[in-house]
Amino acid sequence: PTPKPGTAEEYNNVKNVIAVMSGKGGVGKSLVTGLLASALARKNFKVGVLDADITGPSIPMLFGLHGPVAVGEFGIKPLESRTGIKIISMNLLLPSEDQPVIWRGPLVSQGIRQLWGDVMWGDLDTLLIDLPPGTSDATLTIMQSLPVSGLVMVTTPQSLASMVVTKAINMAHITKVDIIGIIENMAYFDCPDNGQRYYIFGRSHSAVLSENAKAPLLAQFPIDPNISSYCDAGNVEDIRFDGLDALVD
Amino acid sequence: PTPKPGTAEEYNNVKNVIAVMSGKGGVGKSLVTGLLASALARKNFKVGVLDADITGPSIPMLFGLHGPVAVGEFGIKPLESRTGIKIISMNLLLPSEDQPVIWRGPLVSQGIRQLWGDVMWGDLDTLLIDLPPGTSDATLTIMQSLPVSGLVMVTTPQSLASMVVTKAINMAHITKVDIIGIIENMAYFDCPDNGQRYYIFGRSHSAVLSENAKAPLLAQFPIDPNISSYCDAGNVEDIRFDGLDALVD
Ligand SMILES: Nc1ncnc2c1ncn2[C@@H]1O[C@H](COP(=O)(O)OP(=O)(O)O)[C@@H](O)[C@H]1O
Ligand SMILES: Nc1ncnc2c1ncn2[C@@H]1O[C@H](COP(=O)(O)OP(=O)(O)O)[C@@H](O)[C@H]1O
Repeated sequence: PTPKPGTAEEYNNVKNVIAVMSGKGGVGKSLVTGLLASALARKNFKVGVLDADITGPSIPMLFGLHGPVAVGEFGIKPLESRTGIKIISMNLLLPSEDQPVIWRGPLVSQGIRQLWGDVMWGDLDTLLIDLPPGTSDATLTIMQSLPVSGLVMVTTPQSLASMVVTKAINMAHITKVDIIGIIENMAYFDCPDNGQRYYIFGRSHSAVLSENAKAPLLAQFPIDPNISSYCDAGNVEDIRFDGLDALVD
Repeated sequence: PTPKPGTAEEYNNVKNVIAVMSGKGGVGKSLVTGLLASALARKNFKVGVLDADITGPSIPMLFGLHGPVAVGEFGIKPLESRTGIKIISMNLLLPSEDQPVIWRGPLVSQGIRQLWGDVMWGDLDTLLIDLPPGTSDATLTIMQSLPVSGLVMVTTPQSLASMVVTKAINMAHITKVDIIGIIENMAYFDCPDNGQRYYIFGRSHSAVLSENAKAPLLAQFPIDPNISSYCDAGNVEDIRFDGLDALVD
């Protein structure tokens, strides 16, 4: 029996919703979402992840999860990761992960509302939302329809990235959503053989962004081949580095 | 006097439209678009670039161009780069580049149609289109409303990227648009000090993608700090490396 749409909302009790945003693609929003969720779960918080990138969903792969999902009494049952994080994504609802989702804005927005209102999240301390690139339907629907209490902005050192992230910061100001802080990813590469540091994507612009956002720089992550291999293997929950656990305090 | 919308179409004569696509953000679509346009211009082709990433436009910055644009007798006049490439982008139409474009699908699609039909492209051998991430409104409008003759697919080595690029390949098959070839970007990093090669984002998946796409691997570009600094300085037209000029033949 399929529950009436929206029934899950009465069942759910999500204390805190935080969205991970950047405006720009490929800076590491999914990675940062996975790292934050894992660090919170290690501290015994009840955590969920909603993959809001409807046409380019990558969260399930980071956690090594595959569909299908089951339908419970009150709605869609999210999958649970190895460390107990509840996860929902468009890719878990498709018959095959190679299938493109060729949806225009109204369908994307409807999809987002269903991943929030028709999913049995249950009791959660924190729900993290991995936003897609851009400031269009998905992002707007999340900011308008969900009780987002804060945003974590992800950037990389390139000027191109910080120009687009500045637009996202200004969108946050316009929609009056609080920015918790900024994370700069791929900040540098430490060569494993000669110990030298290479600023492959240039020098950091995080100070200017932090000023614009009126929010602190929370962390700088290096470019690390191990990160990429953990992600590809579906083991984002195993990634550890200095300061990650302190970050969620 | 503002010309009637669509007047420019009678004035324009664009022989060939090629879109640069990936589905995934941050893989280097804008870079590849800039490199292809510059290589074609060097061979004296008349080239234009339409930045179809309405909410995250980065093309003008790559060419060191800033708005505003002028309006001519038949429509909006694109800017011209140092080497004569005609360029239009949402960022050239905004009062400030920090301003977010918070548009839902229907407005994004209208914006795309205007960048094609209301711009005085004139005589062009090739118009390159830099598509945004995802398979939603912008990409769908381009594939349905413009005479796209071929697609160049851009990927990076991560499995996450190739999973999303596979969706884009399948979208191309569904919409019956020809795939010219695949370009793998950020394929490796050659350390300038010890000459060793590091596969920072893992080993290539390009062979599988090329098979899915039934199209050749056209090139593999390295991660190169010089590329990033040329881009940030607005000098994409000065980037040279082996095989780039041969690529457009
Ligand atoms: N610091 C890093 N070091 C190495 N690889 C990284 C790093 N950050 C991200 N990646 C890789 O780059 C890819 C893109 O990151 P992703 O989180 O998907 O970006 P976004 O969600 O912003 O598009 C991922 O596949 C991940 O494996
Ligand atoms: N091979 C490369 N080496 C160094 N930097 C690169 C390379 N490819 C892209 N970049 C940098 O990464 C950024 C992202 O690339 P971009 O072309 O904007 O990706 P997309 O258009 O797919 O989002 C650009 O700012 C560019 O400077």
